[in-house]
This record gives sequence, structure tokens and C-alpha cells, in this order.
Amino acid sequence: QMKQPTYVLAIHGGAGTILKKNMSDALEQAYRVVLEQSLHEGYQVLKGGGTSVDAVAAAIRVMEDSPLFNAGKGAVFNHKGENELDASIMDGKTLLAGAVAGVQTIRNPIMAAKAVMEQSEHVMMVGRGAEEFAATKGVEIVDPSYFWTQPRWDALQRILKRDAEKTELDHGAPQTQLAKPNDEKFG
Amino acid sequence: TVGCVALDSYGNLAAGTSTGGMTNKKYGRVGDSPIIGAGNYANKQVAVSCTGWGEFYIRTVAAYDVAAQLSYSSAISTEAAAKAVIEKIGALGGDGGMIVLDHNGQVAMPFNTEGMYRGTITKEGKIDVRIYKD
Repeated sequence: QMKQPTYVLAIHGGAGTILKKNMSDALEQAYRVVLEQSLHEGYQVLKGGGTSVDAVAAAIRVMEDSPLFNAGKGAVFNHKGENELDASIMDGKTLLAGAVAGVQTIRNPIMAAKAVMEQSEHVMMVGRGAEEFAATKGVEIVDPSYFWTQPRWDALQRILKRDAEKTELDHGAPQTQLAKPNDEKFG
Repeated sequence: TVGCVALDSYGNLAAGTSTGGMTNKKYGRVGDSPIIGAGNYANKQVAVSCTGWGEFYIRTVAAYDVAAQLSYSSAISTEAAAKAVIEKIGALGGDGGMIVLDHNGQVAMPFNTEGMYRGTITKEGKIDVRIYKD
């Protein structure tokens, strides 16, 4: 049996109905570029002698800043047409952990989670309180409109039109599709 | 949802997960991503980040389950532990995936959906990015 290489970093950008037939070459390439950039950023931290915690934060920030992924800039909309973001981080060495939930003004929620872990005695903060704490720790705050993206807005409108009670996972049907199917009647 | 697991040159692991949740969610619904042990976990042996239908990951304490299996039995591999958790989630009707990295630098990335955006980088800097089922 061949020995597996030694990995130092792995990432994911969400799972779901992701099919080659629904993906244009250009969109696929766009995803690959961001994923590679995320790996690269995390790797540079590790290569420079940085900690795994810093590498994780660096890699995730890249994906949070991309509108392609359901985190940060590409976050989906809730029923009210708002973005609500969650993040967590854990240090395996110390078992320290930090998390934020339901935040709407933190550009990179992973940095807020890291601040909770490293600069508070708590593990989780939610909503306005988490935003206030992040701001005091120098985490970048943005206007909620920063998170608005057309594909995610369209996805919400599609669901509301079909069934206002339905929720949809990350890649349940949305922006990875080239075009809306003509016939949405299934079953 | 996005996530990352890393192993540094000191042999220490970390895991992170970040998400926007579900489209059209109501009432302040929160999934597994910010919940330590459900969507994210790391100890000295393994680091885990999850993505998928959050309620199932919370109910199965998915990320911690991988770590627990490895701590209870030296006979089980990281990949087998991760696959078992995804199978458990699938059996309950949930879907999604996870990335797992252990202290030996072995990685597992099981998922039960059509695809999962994922990537790895080796100690030597070799990048591998995948999207669909192999």
C-alpha cells in the first residue's frame, strides 16, 4: 500500500448539489482559484513558523472574502433578507475555543471567533454583543450591505416564490447552476 | 459553509468553520458551525470541520464523535472514523461532509452529497483541489 503524503492543511467550501453539468468552466475555475488561494495563504503561515490557529484563520478569511462561498461576503439571506453569520475556531493544543453566532456586521466572523477564544474567558458570543466585543478587539466592522450579493438574493427570492416556509442548504440549487431549469416540477 | 484544519510545525492542530447558515432561515436559527463539538473540534490528536445540514451535525455531535472514536480505540483509522460519522448522519436523513486532519498529517474528507468544494496541501506545498465525487 502506498503511503499517504503528510498533509498540513485541508479546507472545504461547502457541500451540496454540486454537479459538473451545472457548472460552467469559468465558474469552476473561479472556485478553484479561490480554493487554491485559501490553501496558499494558510500554507504561508505554516511555512513561516506560524501556528495552526493562525493558519486556519488565514485560510478561512480568503473564503469569507469571496462571494462564491456561503460565509462572509457570499453569505446567504435569512427570511428577512438579512445575512446572519456564524463561526468557530478551536486550538487543539490548549482545547481553547471561540465562537460567534448571528452576527451581521463583522467582515470576517472567523476573526471574531478567534478574538473570543484568545481575548475573553468565554467560548461563544451572539448577535449585538458579539459585534460589540469584536469591535473593541479591533476586528473589522462593516455595514450589513457589504454582504449583499445578487446570486444569494435571487436564491432567497426563488425560495420565497416557491415556498416561504422552505429553507435551503449552501449549495442546494443556487449559484452553481448555469441557468434556472425550465421545469421545476419534480416528483 | 467553509472550513479549515491545520497542523503546524510544532505538531499542534486547529480547526475553524464559518458560515452564513441556510437561505430563508427564521427565528435566529443557528446551525452546527459555531457549536464546538458539532461543526468544529480540535484536540491534540485530530482536527475536524464540518459542512452540511447543521441540525444533524448538532444531534450527532459530529465533529467530537470523530475525535472520540479515535481516542477510545487505536484500532480505528481517521478515515474510518470520519466515514462512520457521515454514514450516521446519512442514516438519519442528513447530508453534507467534513474535513479531518490528524496529528500524523493524514487527511479524510468524506461527504454524502453530489460534491464538496475541498482542497489539501502537503508539507512540501503540493496543492490538490477537488469539487465533485471522484
